[in-house]
Amino acid sequence: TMSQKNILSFFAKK
Amino acid sequence: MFEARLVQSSILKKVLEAIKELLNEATFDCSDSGIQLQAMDNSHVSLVSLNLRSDGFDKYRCDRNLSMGINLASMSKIMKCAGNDDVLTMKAQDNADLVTFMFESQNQEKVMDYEMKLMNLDQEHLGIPETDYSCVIKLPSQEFARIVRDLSQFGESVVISCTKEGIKFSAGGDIGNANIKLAQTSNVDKDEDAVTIEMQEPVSLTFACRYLNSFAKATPLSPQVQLSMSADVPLVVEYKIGDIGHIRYYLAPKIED
Repeated sequence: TMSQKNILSFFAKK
Repeated sequence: MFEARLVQSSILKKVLEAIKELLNEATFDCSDSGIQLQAMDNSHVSLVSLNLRSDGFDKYRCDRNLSMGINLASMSKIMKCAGNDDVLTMKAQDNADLVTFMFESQNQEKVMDYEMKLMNLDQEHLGIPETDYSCVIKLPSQEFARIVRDLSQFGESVVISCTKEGIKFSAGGDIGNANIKLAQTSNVDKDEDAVTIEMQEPVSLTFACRYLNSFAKATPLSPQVQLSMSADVPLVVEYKIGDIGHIRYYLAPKIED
């Protein structure tokens, strides 16, 4: 099964 | 004082159409260099990044940095009042809680002023690292819109695979499977019809169709779209906006558990 990643797991908050 | 004039108000209409399905509200950051917007969709799966350079406007003045929190449904109502050929001027005072959209007909015989209340939005900016992507694909934007629309009928996800030979979009579900392959074009009459692939390494990634369909709302902005992919990082879908800037959508992939 594939799970949808969150964009925050790639780009950190500034 | 902030003032930005665009002879083609249709550009801003199209920009709004390109973001309002993903975002309910957003902050337009105005500075000397232009107007920028960065916002995640509600479910934090995708990120929209818009850049309109000051030199692309017909007139641009921004004395002090200004962050305008805007309800996009409200702005959309106002932009619908503009004719495609009207000249648009956006205006705000420093520290204002209002922005004015002024539309003028080409012959200047009709002038419309719409004032819109601004919102206080929590500003959250993400740092997007510089990335050398394994595959950069350019294709006609209408072709991309058509492919994601067609494949959405088969399942919730689309697999995008890129090799030197071409790019393949695949989807599967209850009714069966679908595969669309595009080869790099060898010679085309018009540049905008070309499919080009710059590949360092082959990549195959899975994405949710519904976001790709939302990104395709930007199709009227540009005849070509650029897809940038590397293993296990967000896809970048970029549309150029004439000589004024670009809109980029970042989409987190689906990854095997």
